[in-house]
Amino acid sequence: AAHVPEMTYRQLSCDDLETQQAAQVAVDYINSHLLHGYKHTLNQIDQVKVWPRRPFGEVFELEIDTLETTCHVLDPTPVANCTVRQLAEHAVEGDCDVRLLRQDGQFSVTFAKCDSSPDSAEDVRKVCPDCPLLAPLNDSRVVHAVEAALAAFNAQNNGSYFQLVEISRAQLVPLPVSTRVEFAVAATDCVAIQVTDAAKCNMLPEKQYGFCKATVTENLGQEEVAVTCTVFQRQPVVPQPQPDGLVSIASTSAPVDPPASASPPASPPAAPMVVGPMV
Amino acid sequence: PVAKPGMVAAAVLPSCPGRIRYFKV
Repeated sequence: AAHVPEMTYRQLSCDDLETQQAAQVAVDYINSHLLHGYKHTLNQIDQVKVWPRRPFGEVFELEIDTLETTCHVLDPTPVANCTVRQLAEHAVEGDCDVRLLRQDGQFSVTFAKCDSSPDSAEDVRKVCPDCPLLAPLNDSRVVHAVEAALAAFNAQNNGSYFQLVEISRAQLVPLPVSTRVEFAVAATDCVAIQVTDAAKCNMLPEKQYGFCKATVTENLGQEEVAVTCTVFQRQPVVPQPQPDGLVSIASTSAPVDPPASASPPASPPAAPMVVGPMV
Repeated sequence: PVAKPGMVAAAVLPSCPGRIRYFKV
């Protein structure tokens, strides 16, 4: 039998230009396939192995660490323009295994799996002893704050009625007693000021998403709601691309079932198309 | 360190993990 040499991988430096190019393609792929939460940006390349691939090409096997940004996945802002969530805000890390095929100098992702986890309470306390930690998204105070904020937004809104897509972040602030929330919304076919039964409203076929930040404060038995929403430009109706790999993002934060199905963002626009903030 | 005669000098291994761009969580 002819001697078949054992297949061995090529070792590259994690800071090598080739490795960084592969990692950037991986992060862009991950962000374009995220259905919930926030876009992530590359923080560190942990490991890289490059395998020869028959009949031609190479397979890059990468382990990368990412950090959550402040841009929601429905926000069309390119991730390069998004701010990284700071430690004092309770940062969230992503840990990803990715495989990419390089043929003719072009990378394509064949597999991606990520786990995300918030920074530890101890680490947050080290940099900011009084900063609020992330709260479970299904906490009753969080859900109430989102409902109150969305109602306040719709009450001030002359256009479409916006419905909740997902609660993406929440913090319970001890003093003054308040709840900080962030959530994604979508325009419906109802007019905000005419809505009597929100359950009858349907999301527009040409999706129009928004992202809201709100603080609901208890003040002498009264509730004060401050909400700011940014509404993004409409996303054209396009057939959903079939996955060419596997992306699985698991979060340790308590997940919340979105009341309406959130479609993944259509092909990400090249330029930010932000309209607003509205209220 | 002084390499002894006949000893193969250790190859410089690629550095991993790479640089941290923001901060370590």
